[in-house]
Amino acid sequence: TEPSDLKDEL
Amino acid sequence: MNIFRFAGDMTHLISILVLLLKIYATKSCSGISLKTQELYALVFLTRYLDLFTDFISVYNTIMKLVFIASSLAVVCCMRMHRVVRRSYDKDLDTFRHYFLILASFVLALLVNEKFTFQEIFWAFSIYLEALAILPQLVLLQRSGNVDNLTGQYVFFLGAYRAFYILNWIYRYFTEQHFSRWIACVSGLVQTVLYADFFYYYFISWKNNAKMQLPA
Repeated sequence: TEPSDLKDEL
Repeated sequence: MNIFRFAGDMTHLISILVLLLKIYATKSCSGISLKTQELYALVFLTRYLDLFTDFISVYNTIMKLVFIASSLAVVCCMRMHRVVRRSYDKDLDTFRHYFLILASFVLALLVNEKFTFQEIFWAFSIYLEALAILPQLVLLQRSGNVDNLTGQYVFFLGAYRAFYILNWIYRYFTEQHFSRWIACVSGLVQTVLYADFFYYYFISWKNNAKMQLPA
């Protein structure tokens, strides 16, 4: 998955 | 990571610690809605499906594990613990939360960032989290009086999403193509749902009185 749509928030 | 998001995560963690403190210290879950706890467990389980596939950071992984473990622990404790479960307000906690699950899932099928299994469940968890507090607020409304720890639990639980809204505003202005409009709109709805509780919580805090919700 591209870094943009990585869900980095909890 | 920015200060707003970190403050939000810490506030969320504090709310969970206050809840655990209330249940273990008083050996009672009176005033706590089991349905809200079950909805939160579902929120974390469906939101963190990427727990083992996408590694973001040690902090991210640890917090996800803490949120999943603590929400499941509270549900199990309220259902199984022979002393705690006796104090559960079963006849007050009657909100039909299955409708919230159904509505969130249908909405997630219609409105999501990408029609994939993970994205649909992520959107579902975002919508469900906005509504998950309803059984708890209804229970408090019906029981009238709110004990301190329960009041603090709901207060911190509401405050954390308010910090996240500041985080989204900050990220919108500092990161060019940042768009979390699903989480942002849902987070706004979630924070507004707490508004009346915040109002009565502030009034009781100002008058240094026990918190009373109008029946």
